[in-house]
Amino acid sequence: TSLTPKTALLYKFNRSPSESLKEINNMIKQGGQR
Amino acid sequence: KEVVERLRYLEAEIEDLELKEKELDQQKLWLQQSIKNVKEDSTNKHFSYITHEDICDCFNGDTLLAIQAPAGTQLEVPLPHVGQKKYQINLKSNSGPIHVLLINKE
Amino acid sequence: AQECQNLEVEKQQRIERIKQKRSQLQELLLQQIAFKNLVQRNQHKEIWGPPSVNSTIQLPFLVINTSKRTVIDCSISSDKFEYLFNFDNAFEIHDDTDLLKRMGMSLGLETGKCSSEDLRTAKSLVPKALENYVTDMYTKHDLFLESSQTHSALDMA
Repeated sequence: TSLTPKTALLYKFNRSPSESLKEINNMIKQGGQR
Repeated sequence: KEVVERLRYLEAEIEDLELKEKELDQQKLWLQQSIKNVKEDSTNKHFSYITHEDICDCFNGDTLLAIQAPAGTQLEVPLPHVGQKKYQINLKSNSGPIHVLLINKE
Repeated sequence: AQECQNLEVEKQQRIERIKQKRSQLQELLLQQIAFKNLVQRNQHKEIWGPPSVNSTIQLPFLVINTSKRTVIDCSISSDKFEYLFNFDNAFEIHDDTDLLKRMGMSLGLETGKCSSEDLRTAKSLVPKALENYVTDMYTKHDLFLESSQTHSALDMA
């Protein structure tokens, strides 16, 4: 069964790794393309 | 005979790699603690700032927002709709106010 | 022979994990070097007096950058616990560690533009027992640089 598509990416101040921000930036750069 | 020798050699190699991995785990914990101590040192805390000029020089010409928020504050970016130029950021704190600063050279 | 094969697989997996853990450790070292370098720079600059009021931002923080043509619409809750930003253009989000690297506070170790002088400075900013990881970063890029130079020399030849 395919997972429900992610509707948002999260980052927690002082908790999440920098990688999470890179993931968000990539998502924005791709403009939401899959 | 060769296979048995290979087996012995591989077992010894894996033992070495296991030790190396444990050492790296130990060093990581130690370094994380060291960074925490350095950042919490009162003198270092006083001098741990970046000027607006520094930031503007890193992103020449862009509009810049600086966000200071309590640890644990959640930043959520919804998946943008394909083809629509609409982007969103939600900030949600449970433990204190969030400060946002608009920094612009002009 | 089957057991040999299993051990080969396990060995490769361990080697992969060790590579990852080394680069995580080196990332932490870059953080420590950049932070200490920033503190030293600010201490040095403050010999001529503190920075003007409202011209600095205390770590930690995030920076959002977007084109200056972007229209940003912002809603704020009265207690400032919640913000909603709408942008009509793409943006990027960076943490202060990334910013310090852009400012050169990590002495170019991660980009291979580290001089031997800066290598000495960098090693003085980390615990002695971990200095070899800093040297590894330097030589890794150095070797890479050397090999790419030899490659180009060979191509020329």
